[in-house]
Amino acid sequence: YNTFEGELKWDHNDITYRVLNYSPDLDPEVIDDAFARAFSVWSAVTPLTFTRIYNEVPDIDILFGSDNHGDPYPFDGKDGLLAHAYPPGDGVQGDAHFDDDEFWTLGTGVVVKTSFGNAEGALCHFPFIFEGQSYSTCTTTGRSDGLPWCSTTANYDNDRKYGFCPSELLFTYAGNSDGAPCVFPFVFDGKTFNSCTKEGRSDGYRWCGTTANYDTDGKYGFCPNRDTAVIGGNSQGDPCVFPFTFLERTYHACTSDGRNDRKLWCATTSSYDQDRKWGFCPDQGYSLFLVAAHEFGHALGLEHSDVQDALMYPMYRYVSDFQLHPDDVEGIQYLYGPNPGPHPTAPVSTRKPSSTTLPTTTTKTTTSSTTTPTTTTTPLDPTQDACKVKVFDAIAELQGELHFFKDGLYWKMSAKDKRPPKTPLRITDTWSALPPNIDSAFQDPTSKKIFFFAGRKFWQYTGSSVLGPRSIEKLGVGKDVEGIIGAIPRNNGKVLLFNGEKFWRLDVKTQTVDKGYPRHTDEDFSGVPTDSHDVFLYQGKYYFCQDRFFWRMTWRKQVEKVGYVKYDLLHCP
Amino acid sequence: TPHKTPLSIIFPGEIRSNMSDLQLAEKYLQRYGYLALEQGGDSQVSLRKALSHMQHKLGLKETGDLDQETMDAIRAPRCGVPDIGK
Repeated sequence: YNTFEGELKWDHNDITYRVLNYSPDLDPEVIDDAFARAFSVWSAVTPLTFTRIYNEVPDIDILFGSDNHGDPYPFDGKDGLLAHAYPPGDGVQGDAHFDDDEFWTLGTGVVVKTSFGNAEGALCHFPFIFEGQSYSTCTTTGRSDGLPWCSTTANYDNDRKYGFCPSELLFTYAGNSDGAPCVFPFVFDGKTFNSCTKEGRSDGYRWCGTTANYDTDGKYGFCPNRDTAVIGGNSQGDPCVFPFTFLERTYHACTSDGRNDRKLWCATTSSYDQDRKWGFCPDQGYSLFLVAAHEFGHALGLEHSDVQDALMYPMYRYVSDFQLHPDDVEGIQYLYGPNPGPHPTAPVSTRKPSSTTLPTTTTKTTTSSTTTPTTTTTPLDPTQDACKVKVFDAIAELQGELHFFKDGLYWKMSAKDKRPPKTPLRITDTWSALPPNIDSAFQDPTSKKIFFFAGRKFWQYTGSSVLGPRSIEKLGVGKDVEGIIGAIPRNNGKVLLFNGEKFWRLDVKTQTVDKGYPRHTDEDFSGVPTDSHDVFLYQGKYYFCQDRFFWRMTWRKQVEKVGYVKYDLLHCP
Repeated sequence: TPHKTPLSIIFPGEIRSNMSDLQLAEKYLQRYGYLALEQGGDSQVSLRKALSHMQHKLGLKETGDLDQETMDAIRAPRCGVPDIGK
């Protein structure tokens, strides 16, 4: 192994990272997961921890880009150079960049994650049988709405498991439209567009308006690549068009004609001769996980290794059952030392705190039969130890920290915290107008105002000034509603208010419920319990709590995890 | 029917042009730190030395020549961080 000149390394072990953008090749969730797994390759053998952050400046910024992408080292189109990263330090140092002219996969061909349907977000299974015919790509056959779909098992006819493939007709990503689908036609710069476009951008990413007029509404999103989208060339992201003509000959499939490198390509219009629009056909692609694990090695301070089987060897090689090579382990442990093993539980104080009004421990001195004095610690009062609370009154992300409310107390945790919160605070010390038991809370991301709900009342805090209590009836919530048990704020000045089976969309500015609400929770958020007692937004994901468990849902309303509040959120031992 | 001419065309928008093996190798050796950007003296000797260095570093057979194994390595997908130097 090799380290950078001067043995560059981070001076702290709690490393933060931020994902600045996504590749259209893969579902954002698959990308997030690949990065998280790549970091865990290194955290497994060192004392390093990696925490994703969203708004602050992290140690490691991750981005996808093509050719000239904002640093002095341009990428080179498809293949060749795949990615690069900078050794630890400030600014661009520590950052990892991935060439978006590559076809990013998990190493074995196109990865198509489905949405909706009945397969709970499973990947497409290619090939699959539908009505006796075999399909190797997503298809619109059998549908009248033009939405591409696939089977998630080998045989749709037998198993009937299916989902929809990424399509701009289904959703967009990033942008400012919260995943809304494209609206065609849409107007941009006075021109009408009937498909995704690269116009108005210099980075080559395809986008669309999510309302009929971008010029007036300014609403947009990026188009996900279809599974038949080409890579690189001069039509990145556009689908192949078959048949196409090339040198006056007709082609019904990808070809390597015209090239001496045997790479398969296709035209993205019906005539290459006329339009000269082309791109490479999807291949096995490169494993984002493996490349990211290598790049993160650089970001932590490792240079290229001379050992051919090591992860830090400079050339890419796909392996299905990846294991970190001893050379990589030795290298990273030279810089940071080994993993200390399971985290020890926090020592419990044997002294009464002198200043706090909320002692978390009590001590009892006893005398044993041998008259040796021993000090034992009695268990914490359940109401004051977050780990012993079975069900919280409310959970909410306020001012960037997760707050857990119970019986007049609250605990708060930042995303960096990997241990349970210790001393609770009194609700009334921070928000004097509130009752001891609140049902829900949320912070409006735009105005930063914090709203609390308890029974049929609500309070609005702007800093330390408070409005309320007022009745939720004023918001337009029916008289039969006993209370609001959860809230999911959005960036567009709206918030979803939940009462178990129903939810309302509230306009925070006008403080009125939008028309068309309430709606049934199970219709729009399928797969989560309708008897949830806490609903909240945390780091961009929706959480529905029931008993000791939570159901975590993505912004595309897919349940991605069922976990324990106690272990997964509070990090209790 | 196979086309007679042309066998290979230059595709618009392709960042890498149709470089010769020698040009490709020089670019590779410079980019990854084996060959200084400014060449002086006997460039033939420098190139052989740089190729040997690269072959040694990547675990290839050290010939100092642009043989097939070396050209395959040069064309192989890889990380953009230099192998030598800053």
